[in-house]
Amino acid sequence: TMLGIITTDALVNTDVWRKMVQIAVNRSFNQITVDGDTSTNDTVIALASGLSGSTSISSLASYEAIELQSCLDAVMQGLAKSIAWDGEGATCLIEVTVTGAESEVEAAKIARSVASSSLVKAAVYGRDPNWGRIAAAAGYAGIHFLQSKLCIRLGDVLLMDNGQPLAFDRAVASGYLRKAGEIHDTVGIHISVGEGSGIGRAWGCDLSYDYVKINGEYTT
Amino acid sequence: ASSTLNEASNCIPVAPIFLPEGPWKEIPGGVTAAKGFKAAGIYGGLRATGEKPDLALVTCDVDAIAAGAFTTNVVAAAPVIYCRHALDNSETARAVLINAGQANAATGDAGYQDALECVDTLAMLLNLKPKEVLIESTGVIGQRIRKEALLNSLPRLVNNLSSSAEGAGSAAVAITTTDLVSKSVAVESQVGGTKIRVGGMAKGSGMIHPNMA
Repeated sequence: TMLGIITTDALVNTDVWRKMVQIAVNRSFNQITVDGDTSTNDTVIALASGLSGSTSISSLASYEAIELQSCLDAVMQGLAKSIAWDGEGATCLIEVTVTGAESEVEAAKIARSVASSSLVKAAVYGRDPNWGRIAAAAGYAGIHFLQSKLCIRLGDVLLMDNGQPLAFDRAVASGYLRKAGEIHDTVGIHISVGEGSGIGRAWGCDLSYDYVKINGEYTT
Repeated sequence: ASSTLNEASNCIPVAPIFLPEGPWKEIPGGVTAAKGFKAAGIYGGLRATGEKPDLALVTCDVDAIAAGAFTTNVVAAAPVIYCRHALDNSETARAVLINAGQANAATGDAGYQDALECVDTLAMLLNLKPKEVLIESTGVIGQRIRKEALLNSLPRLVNNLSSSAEGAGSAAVAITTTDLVSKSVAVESQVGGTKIRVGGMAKGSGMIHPNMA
């Protein structure tokens, strides 16, 4: 289960605040995954006291709303990423960035598909730069893109370009994964699917033996 | 109270928070960084093992504009059903009570009554209307809240409320379950030329694939 409480002293009306919170949730908590199980209890409650003395925000399109939205996004993304980082049994955080999609929503969906893949997660734990599993998970996300436009980069190592696997340095790519795992750092998977302006991110973690151990012992 | 909160906030390490870059500045305080908020986290005897804090409270001095996003899982826990209903009927809230240990999910009518009783008791202690109190639960699915332990702990929880960073830290610890670290962050930025703060805390480690609406 994930729970979140967000507070602010900005002054904002109810309709705008509720829309802003859902937008931020979609850009953060709804973009994380640890094990693919949706809890019965997931909740985010966000409270705005209005005590800062700021001018009241009554339009989502106002400059002030955009400023507050960016703060809200930042706080929720910071917290969401820390949940993925702390995933049960995880040795590293996985950040999947998708660019070139037709929209933010499409990019986000592809990113989460890759972050959710048990095979990608297991490959990261196995320190295996497995571009095929990443490509497959992007492909079944339910978003159309041309395979010939698919590019995949792991950290700084380009694994696939324009749909063609490259002769990358396997030791370097594997070492990147190993180092991240040793210090519980972040593994970056960058995927480009075309020339669209849609950018989306999702966060997950690797899948280790400890995940099964923890949940085999956490009984109902 | 200060000592209790300090001990509570040091129970487990603090998570590294990977804030995106932007015009904001990270500041201490988590959920209590913004003006008007207090928080506390204490051990109330709800957890099956250990004495890590398991009961948290966040309050606002004024009627706070309230928003919620909840699991879209059809099998929703009692607190989720309660909060959805509360926010459908009220634009504001004053307090959020969170327990760790039992999720109060798949507990049927009895579990919902437990949630209502916890809300009513806390509302009475805070001199609020029940509809101004929201509730969240996390822990083992299928188990009802250890209600007596929770209700008996509420006066102490209220007495520990603090606008300090320790208050926020202790609350962030109290909502954890299998988490190895507590998650809390706050930022300060400008909105329309006025300084504002946004803070937050979260928990989560397993059973994580949110799809909230």
